[in-house]
Amino acid sequence: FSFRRSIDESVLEELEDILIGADIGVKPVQRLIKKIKEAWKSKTLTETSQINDFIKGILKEDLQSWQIDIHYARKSPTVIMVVGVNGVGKTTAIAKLANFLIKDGKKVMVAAGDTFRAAATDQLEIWSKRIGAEIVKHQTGSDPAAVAYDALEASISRGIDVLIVDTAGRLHTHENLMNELSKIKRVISKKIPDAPHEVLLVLDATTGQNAISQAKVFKQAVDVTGIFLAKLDGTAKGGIVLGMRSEINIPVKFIGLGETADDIEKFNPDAFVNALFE
Amino acid sequence: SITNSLEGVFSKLRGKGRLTESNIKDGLHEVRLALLEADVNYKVVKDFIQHVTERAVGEEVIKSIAPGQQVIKIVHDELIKLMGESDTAIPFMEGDQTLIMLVGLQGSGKTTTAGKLAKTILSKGRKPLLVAADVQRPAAIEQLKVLGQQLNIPVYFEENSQPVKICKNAVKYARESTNDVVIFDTAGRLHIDDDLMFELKEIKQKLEPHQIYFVCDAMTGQDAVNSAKEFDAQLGFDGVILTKLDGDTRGGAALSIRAVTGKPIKFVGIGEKLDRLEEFHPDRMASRILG
Ligand SMILES: Nc1nc2c(ncn2[C@@H]2O[C@H](COP(=O)(O)OP(=O)(O)OP(=O)(O)O)[C@@H](O)[C@H]2O)c(=O)[nH]1
Ligand SMILES: Nc1nc2c(ncn2[C@@H]2O[C@H](COP(=O)(O)OP(=O)(O)OP(=O)(O)O)[C@@H](O)[C@H]2O)c(=O)[nH]1
Ligand SMILES: [Mg+2]
Ligand SMILES: [Mg+2]
Repeated sequence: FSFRRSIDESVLEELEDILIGADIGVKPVQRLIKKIKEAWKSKTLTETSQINDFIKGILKEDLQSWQIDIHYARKSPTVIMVVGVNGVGKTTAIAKLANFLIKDGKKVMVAAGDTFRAAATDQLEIWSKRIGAEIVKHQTGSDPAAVAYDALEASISRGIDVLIVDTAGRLHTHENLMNELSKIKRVISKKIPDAPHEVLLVLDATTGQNAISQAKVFKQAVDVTGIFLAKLDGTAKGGIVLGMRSEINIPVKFIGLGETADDIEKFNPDAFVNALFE
Repeated sequence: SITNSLEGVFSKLRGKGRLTESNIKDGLHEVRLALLEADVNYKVVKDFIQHVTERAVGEEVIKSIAPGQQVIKIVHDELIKLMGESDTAIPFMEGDQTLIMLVGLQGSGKTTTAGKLAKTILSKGRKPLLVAADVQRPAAIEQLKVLGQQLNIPVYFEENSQPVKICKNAVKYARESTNDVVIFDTAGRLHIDDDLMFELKEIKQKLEPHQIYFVCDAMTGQDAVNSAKEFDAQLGFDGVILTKLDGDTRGGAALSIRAVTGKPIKFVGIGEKLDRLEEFHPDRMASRILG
């Protein structure tokens, strides 16, 4: 009799594998499995064929609370600061975001705030020329806060709608580098009281549980307001952005789907959750 | 040390005289959680736990007077075995150029690692040549040139050219000058990008590099097995270089990649500066993974 049977453990194990394989994290996945068992007991769930949709429903429902729109300034320029660990895709994300805004009719400037890494300014400059964004840059080795300051001045005087500030990649475990980032933010806020209006943390979709530590430390240092999830065109699912919610809740605002300036999309919770099961 | 980390995991078992099979399985459940939270791939964890369980619930443990210690020793030994022997030598060719090719996903640290490897090789008394074979990323060539300048190591590059041609001409150039090691820095690419994977196979076929190293970011999660497996199956690599280990990632990708490809991790990147490259120590990594 179906009302006496308990849930098929192999079905649960298969689901666990999919969700853990998506980098959601073993403890959050265990909590989801527990919800399934409770729903089964209370007869909310009666068929194993309903299980995947049940989980998708929980995850999608959960993401409804995410504020995904860009927080624009009341008075231009809107200032967006982009941060994250090394090599995740910050500079490319900036090119994509700038392009996205330019196609939407906005006047965009980028600030070459990575004054440390070899050819970092050259890289952003090539992008800015390709997409038609203005750029403010200094010499290698100069103070990134000074670049940000000059870019703010230039944005104000040139009637820029959105200024996007690039920063050097840095591991969150390097305290002096995190202090440098906080200083850049302070300099921006001093010049324009509500700025930066958006602080985007770029996460690489291939990153595992370390993304949680990254999010916490960057949030502490510069009050991250959104995540740009890059490299979702690979085989990694980026499930860590869901898994981290119980520890730190930051909405994903954009996803990166490739290496050209057009490979950006606004975050879509339904599409994201469905893709976890593909 | 691993034993310390394992004792933490097995703290519930310590002091228990006799253990039941269910005590042991509970302890191994904790090991499973620790490995998954360290980003070891779930399939690799399953195989490992199954293998360890078979040994741990055997007679040797149940009848032992210190069963907790026995289980700890089994987990320790099996983890070390899985992590593999240390194999950090670069087999240089004598009397001919040694060709080394760096490959991997976007942003993993190839260009920086090329510089670090060149610096290490220079310190061994050899004369490396860096080759800028990434023609796709904006300012990639410039990035490698800057690193070469910092190291006083020559960089071979061509504007408006193609990777296979650049690599071929670089080897010609190396033969004509006195460079005995050539390091090809390639563009980052996805293992599922057929065209770009084909490009790597073409470079391999035409240039026959002696060493191909897969450069992988140590914070990679479950996906590490997908990319490593595919790069090894399609291209084949001789070793792995794990980067950004100066962070606080547990680095389970190291175990996953080793388990799935059998290839050794040769070096680890532990910082952005060009002297931040070290030989890989399997026991230290195993200890870090177990937290
Ligand atoms: N496939 C894919 N590649 C991407 C994506 N975003 C960025 N990349 C690639 O990832 C690599 C690193 O991108 P960057 O923009 O330089 O990353 P970054 O965070 O600015 O790096 P640092 O400044 O050195 O810390 C480049 O090869 C990019 O083309 C994406 O969404 N998909
Ligand atoms: N902290 C730290 N940063 C590193 C390490 N190795 C590389 N990086 C940084 O990681 C970022 C990416 O390095 P790249 O050398 O540009 O990576 P790549 O693989 O060549 O990137 P693509 O060519 O775009 O695929 C840069 O900011 C480097 O400085 C490391 O071991 N530790
Ligand atoms: Mg950058
Ligand atoms: Mg590179």
